[in-house]
Amino acid sequence: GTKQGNIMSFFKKV
Amino acid sequence: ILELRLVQATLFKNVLEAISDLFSKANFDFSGTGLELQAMDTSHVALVALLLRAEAFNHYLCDRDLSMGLNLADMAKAFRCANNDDIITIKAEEDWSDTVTFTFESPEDGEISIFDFDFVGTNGVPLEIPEFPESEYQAKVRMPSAKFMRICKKLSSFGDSGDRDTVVIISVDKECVNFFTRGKTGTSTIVCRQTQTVDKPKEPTLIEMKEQVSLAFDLRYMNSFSKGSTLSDQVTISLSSNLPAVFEYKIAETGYIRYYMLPRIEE
Repeated sequence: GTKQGNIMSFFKKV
Repeated sequence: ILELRLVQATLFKNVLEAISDLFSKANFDFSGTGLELQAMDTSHVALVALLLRAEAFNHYLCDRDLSMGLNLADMAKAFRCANNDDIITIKAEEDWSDTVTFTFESPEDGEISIFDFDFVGTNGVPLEIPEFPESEYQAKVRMPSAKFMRICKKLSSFGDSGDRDTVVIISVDKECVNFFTRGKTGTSTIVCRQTQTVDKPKEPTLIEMKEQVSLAFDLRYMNSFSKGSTLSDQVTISLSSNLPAVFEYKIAETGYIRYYMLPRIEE
């Protein structure tokens, strides 16, 4: 199977 | 005070159509530069970032930065009532009011529709989006946005439409980009070669490859991104196994819409 990470981990909170 | 005017509703209508089915709420940041919009889907797989510079508007007055969360489904409904050539005015007063007013005025019959939208929370956006180094992308594909939309439609019609989890594999190898999906009883592959720019200089398909790359994505997301075709003639897809993929549509000289999406990875 496949899974997906969380895109937030690539960006910083402003 | 914020006061913006667009003499043709089309641009804003297209923006909303391009984002409202996948993203339910967005953060709208108005500043002297222009409008920056960001939204994230509920599964946190995709992020959309839009820039419309002040020059994109016929009138742009924003004397203080203003950030507001808005419900996109409600906005899309309102904008579906607007005609393409309606004049749009966007107005917000000082801090004490937490609503923004969109006015549509028909130049022909003078009819005016007024919509006030309350601000909503946006769950996680805005985020700081860095310019990722070019060297991190193994491949970049540029093609006509209508062609990309056609490819997404073909893949969707082959994959079982009831299955929300249809996966598309995009792979780039030399001067070819392949889109592969699996249906119930078979597979479908669409191969796009780099086109000679001499024949159709306005609609080239260009492939820049540093290394072979093959990544799996949710087709329904990609299908939704392809609606960006109303905003631009070309789409650029940047692929990396270490970063979110970027599907970028440049909006004339006045901005862009960029969709970021994480690939699926083997468990």
